[in-house]
Amino acid sequence: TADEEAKDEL
Amino acid sequence: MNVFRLAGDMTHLSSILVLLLKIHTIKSCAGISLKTQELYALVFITRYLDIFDRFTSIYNFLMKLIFLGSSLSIVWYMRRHKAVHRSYDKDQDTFRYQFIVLPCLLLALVINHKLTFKEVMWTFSLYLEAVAILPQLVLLQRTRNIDNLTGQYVFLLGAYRALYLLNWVYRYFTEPGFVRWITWIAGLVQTLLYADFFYYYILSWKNNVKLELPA
Repeated sequence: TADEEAKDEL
Repeated sequence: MNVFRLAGDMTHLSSILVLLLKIHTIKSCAGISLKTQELYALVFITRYLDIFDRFTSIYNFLMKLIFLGSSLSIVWYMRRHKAVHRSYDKDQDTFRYQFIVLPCLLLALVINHKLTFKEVMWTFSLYLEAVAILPQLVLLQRTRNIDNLTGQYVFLLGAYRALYLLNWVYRYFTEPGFVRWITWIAGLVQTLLYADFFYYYILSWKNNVKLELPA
């Protein structure tokens, strides 16, 4: 969701 | 995924392999801080709480498993393996967990994107990773003879962080709207902590002398 930070990195 | 990110991940992986090599084949963890290793294990556990319910890619999933498994096995070796444990510089490894863990936890509770358990734990893992190297740097400074593998291990960890910074710069200019303040500031702090070590590591490499940090 937009209010969480995106998590595509390790 | 860009080349900086991939190089960063591979450098991170190499650092862990170097450490496992030292522990597994030489059966020694001399000069390695158990505190830092336990903090890293905690970093991965709290960061990858979503490992089974948020799927981004096979690559990410496998790397998460590797980071979790390797960090836990390093802690196990240093605590439970007799020969390895004997080589541990316990008396020198005196940094206190609470000075690191508590401030990071408080900061994660205050500065985060969403006040949920998983999001706070994930944010905590970023803050914790930024400073988890401190016990290791303190131990290095106290160790008169830093062996090559230990020096390489810390150098690779620092290089991994520097490559992640380049990855963010690259993504900022190539992905519209790519802004991640929490990740960036924690990452920048983490990289800066290595500056001093880098300086002496490169100096010792250039002059071809044994690495030793000034007191």
